[in-house]
Amino acid sequence: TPTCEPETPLCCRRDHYVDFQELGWRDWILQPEGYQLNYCSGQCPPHLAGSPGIAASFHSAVFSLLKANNPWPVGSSCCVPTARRPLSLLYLDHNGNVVKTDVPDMVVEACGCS
Amino acid sequence: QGIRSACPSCGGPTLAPQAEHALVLELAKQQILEGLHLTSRPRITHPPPQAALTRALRRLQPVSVAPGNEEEVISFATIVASTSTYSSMLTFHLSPLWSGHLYHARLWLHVLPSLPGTLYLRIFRYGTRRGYQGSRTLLAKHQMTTTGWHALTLPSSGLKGEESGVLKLRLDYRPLESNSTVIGQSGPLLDMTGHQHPFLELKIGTNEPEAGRVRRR
Repeated sequence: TPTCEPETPLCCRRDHYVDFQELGWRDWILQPEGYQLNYCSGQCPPHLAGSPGIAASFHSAVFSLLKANNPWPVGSSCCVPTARRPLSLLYLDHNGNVVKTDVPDMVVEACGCS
Repeated sequence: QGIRSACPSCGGPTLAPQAEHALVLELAKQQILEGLHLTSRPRITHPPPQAALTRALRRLQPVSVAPGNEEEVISFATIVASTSTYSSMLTFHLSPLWSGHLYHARLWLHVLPSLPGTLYLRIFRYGTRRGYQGSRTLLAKHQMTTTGWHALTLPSSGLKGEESGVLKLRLDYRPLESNSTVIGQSGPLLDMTGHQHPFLELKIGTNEPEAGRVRRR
């Protein structure tokens, strides 16, 4: 996935680190101290449609169905996540119990054009 | 209809850095709460003592949790009542954790150095539902010959969830060599205070169908 430079208009992954201290949530989220909230944005011109790693994208499944039924889709290609990973959290619940869990699909690792 | 709409992630007006950062913080809150199936952030009125928490975390087995549908829980006894010299009632508040499938449960207790020989312990579950208050079910029997922390396995079938989410465990224990004179001098045998607080270690599967599994047609 191309890295996002401010002036890059193309589809890329925009990285953001969120510190739980900034949310005022450090009292109940014990670990980690923060996490990567990345998201995908940018343009997907036709010649980028379907690149890279698109097979893993939910949108690619829908898109190929549309193509199969419709030689020219009327929509445009979209900048979407193509790979994600879970986030392990250790937190206190309402009763003060300590809970350790893995929340699936929380961190976007890669983006692509559907 | 979506096909005709512009691709929401394909550019558009770029936000000022502060506005984007504020948006990202709001997104983060939504994402974390949704990921944990919470409607709002928990208000922690009685945080566990830091030392007890640190010790308990150290005792958790370094078993990685399968993504998305299992949780490990440490629940500290919120109320410890000694009903007699050799008996204590522990109260745990577990709801809504309890709605999932509980498949591993251990009770961690700290035996004091004053143990004169072998400690014979029975663990009962006390009913808390209306009509079952006072009823008790034997969950486990254990014999301990050493002092320090002990992890006592409890049958997960005996810990089926209750609406109240409150779990009461009664501990009846006595030294096997019941030489009362010696016992009297040795004082309490189980440490229920401070950072040697008893706690439950649970592994709970959530009820959701396995997240992240793609159904193949």
